[in-house]
Amino acid sequence: NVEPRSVPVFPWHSLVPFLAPTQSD
Amino acid sequence: SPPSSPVALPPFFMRGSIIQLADGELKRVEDLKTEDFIQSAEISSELKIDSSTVERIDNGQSPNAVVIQFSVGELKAQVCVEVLLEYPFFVFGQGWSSCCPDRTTQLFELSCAKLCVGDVCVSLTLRGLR
Repeated sequence: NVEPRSVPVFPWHSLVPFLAPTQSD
Repeated sequence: SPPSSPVALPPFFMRGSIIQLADGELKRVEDLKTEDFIQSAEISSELKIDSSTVERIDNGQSPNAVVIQFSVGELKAQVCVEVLLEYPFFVFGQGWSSCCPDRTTQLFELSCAKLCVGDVCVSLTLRGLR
């Protein structure tokens, strides 16, 4: 028996580097 | 603050990778448009889209890395990231761009433009960041 291969699905936000600025004050 | 070590290139930049937008729609990574990011962020309750302008591109700690300085959002917060030369960023109205587009295309078959100072990249911040 060959199990069906699942295609990975990635969430859209994983493509964007997280550049949340650090709040210094 | 000093940049952290270079971020390895994740698998979802490979041409043909399936990306799920916030409304559930599936698209290939190479077919994404600026509107896809904007609309997904509008739907998102946690994430807010921001524009990050490339201010400087310098050599990184290793020969295959670069340090990119961004000016983020209306507050123009300065953020530095160290990434591999081939790491792609999504530029508003232009699409995927990296410091070494030839290498990105070679490794990931992802068509890329050259990332330059002044380019405005899609970035995300948390909504309600305190």
